[in-house]
Amino acid sequence: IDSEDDLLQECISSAMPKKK
Amino acid sequence: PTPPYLKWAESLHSLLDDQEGIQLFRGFLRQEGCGDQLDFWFACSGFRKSSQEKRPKLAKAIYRKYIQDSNGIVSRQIKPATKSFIRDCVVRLHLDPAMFQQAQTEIQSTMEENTYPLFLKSDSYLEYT
Repeated sequence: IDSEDDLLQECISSAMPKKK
Repeated sequence: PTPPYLKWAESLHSLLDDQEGIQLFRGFLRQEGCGDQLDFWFACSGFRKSSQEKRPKLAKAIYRKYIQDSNGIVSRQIKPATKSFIRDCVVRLHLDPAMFQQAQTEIQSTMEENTYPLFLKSDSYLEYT
């Protein structure tokens, strides 16, 4: 379950805008 | 130049295009018990960009966390037909990068009609400005 959560978090972060 | 917080009021997309805006909006949504709306929205965008190897596990993770439980905030705001479509995709491993597109659009409309206007009137936003 933990790794599934990590995967999700990584996925969410990957879609966020990078710092300008 | 226009300060970022004025841009946030132009459209949901302007808000979601700014790290600080996202942070403030997320804090507001969590207070309202709707934090999952935003996480789901970003998860759908991330899924489209994810590698093919990660897709099966990721599709399942998104499905389990946000859609399977019909009492969850995201699940309640997505049409039943859209949910069955996603369930079918996960079960049959038809993992198209756009499989969450419709659900993302539905959640986006909910935010645009509901939580985003509330955010612009909220103390969090007003205090920030």
